[in-house]
Amino acid sequence: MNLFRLVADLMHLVSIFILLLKMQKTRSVAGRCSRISFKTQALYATVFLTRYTDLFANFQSLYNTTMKVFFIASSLYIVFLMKFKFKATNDPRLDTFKAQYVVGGAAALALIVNYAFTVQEVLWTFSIYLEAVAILPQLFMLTKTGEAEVITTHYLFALGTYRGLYLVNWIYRYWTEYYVDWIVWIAGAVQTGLYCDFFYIYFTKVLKGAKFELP
Amino acid sequence: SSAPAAKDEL
Repeated sequence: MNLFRLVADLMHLVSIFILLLKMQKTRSVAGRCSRISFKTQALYATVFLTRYTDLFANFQSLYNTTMKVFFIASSLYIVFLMKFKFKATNDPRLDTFKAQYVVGGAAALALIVNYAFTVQEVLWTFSIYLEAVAILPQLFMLTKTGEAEVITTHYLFALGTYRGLYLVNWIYRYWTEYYVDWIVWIAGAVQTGLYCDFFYIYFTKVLKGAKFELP
Repeated sequence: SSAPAAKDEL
């Protein structure tokens, strides 16, 4: 474990708490103008369920196991809240990104490009590819609504920073222990790349107190 | 291709 990865995981936690806080505070998934994509949250739950199949078999540390359990539980809880508790405020007409395309694409790629053709390894690889593009429905929704509540932008900032810091962690680990993992490196770079446009608007507008509005 | 050792990252 290194500082970059620890802070990255904490940013991931922060993003989940921001989302839960927002939903709890506004008692909905759709504030005045900011909407949370159910598809993205469902994709994240799928990512954790397919990635942590080794939850009981591969004990790394108490930290690792605790975080895995928290990510699985919190992502399922968020899906539950959106699907049942705050269903009335969830308007599928705005969540129009074709999630089946990213699920199908990640599954196909995982069957072709993986480290081992075993069920667990292919599921893990699928979760890596899926996580890289899981934010697309949410970003797509932002382009449709054209703006987002500040708290939603902080959610996206934390989420984007988490994987961005993982990139730094991988550079550090390559440099100090010759750690190489092409699949997570390339997927992580794509994932962080998808946030670049958002980061630009976030830093140039939101942090200056302006509203988050897409040009 | 070479698979990394144990999956020690989240």
